[in-house]
Amino acid sequence: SSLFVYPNKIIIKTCGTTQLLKSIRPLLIYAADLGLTLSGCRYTRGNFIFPKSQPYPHTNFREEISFLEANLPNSLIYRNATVMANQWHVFTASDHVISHVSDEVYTIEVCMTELDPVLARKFFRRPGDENPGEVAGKEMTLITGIGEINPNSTICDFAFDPCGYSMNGIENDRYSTIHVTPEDGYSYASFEWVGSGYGGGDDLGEVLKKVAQVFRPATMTVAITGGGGEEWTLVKGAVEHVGLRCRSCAADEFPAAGRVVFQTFATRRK
Amino acid sequence: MAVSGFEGFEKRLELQFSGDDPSAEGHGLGLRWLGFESLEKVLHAVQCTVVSAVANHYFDSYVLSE
Repeated sequence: SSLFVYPNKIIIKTCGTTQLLKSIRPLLIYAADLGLTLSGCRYTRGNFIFPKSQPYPHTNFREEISFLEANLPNSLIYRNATVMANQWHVFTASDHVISHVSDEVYTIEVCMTELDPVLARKFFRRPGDENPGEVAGKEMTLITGIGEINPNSTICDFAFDPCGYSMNGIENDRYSTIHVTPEDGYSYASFEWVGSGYGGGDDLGEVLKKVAQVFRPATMTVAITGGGGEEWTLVKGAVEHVGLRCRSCAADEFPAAGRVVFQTFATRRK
Repeated sequence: MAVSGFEGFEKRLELQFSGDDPSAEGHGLGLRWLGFESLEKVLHAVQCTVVSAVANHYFDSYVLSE
């Protein structure tokens, strides 16, 4: 899980059975003490692997929306909630309409399942390894090739015991983050990255190829929020280059976030 | 609760704020003024703790448990 705190923005991404939405109320109170007012909210997630294990207020999307509606100020009048392609849950709320035409910054959220078992094994601690999580995390970053995805970023990594891995990469005002659950039967990895440049002008394609090669997943979903609108073509080219085939593509407009394009990919065997 | 493995799929929340004055005391730090204790209280509500952190001129980044 990860937390990013900017002067005017906070991003929390948590897995497992965490109760993420319960952070809203205390955050709004602390922000008000600093003279800050909430102007926008975006909540996203994929389909849970174990939905029946999720606690309130995350037992289903309707409940999550109700909780959000009850805890957000009325000033956020532009609201939208959608499940894209029966998988990607998006809720946005804003006090103004965002013009995505001039916004070339985009966020890419990648979810991967059925990781290659040989590669996933690299995210297990070595038997008898008593190094702290930070030390074991650095080792995993090195041996998996994660450090090469964006060599310019400063990486903060952690290996969990007996398995699992999280990292945040920071480069100027942009972040990237990876989280891995490597256990066979429900292996999962996520990658999130903030990019810029019309049409994914920077390294989007190369970055995604490297990510796919680190995990070699059987299924991958990619959600792009914002940007110039053409990034999805780079995603398709990069992911198909490493043996995954596009199965679906959906797009929707959100007043608080701009355009969201959601693509699903799978290997031939799926 | 169903018997299961560890849930991988994340929930992601992004909150945008306005009102930060770069010319005021704190030089536009805004939410970065929040003390670590305050962040810990927020994370307690979520059921996470900080396990590692790094920051630069622009923002603070924390790796969390779970």
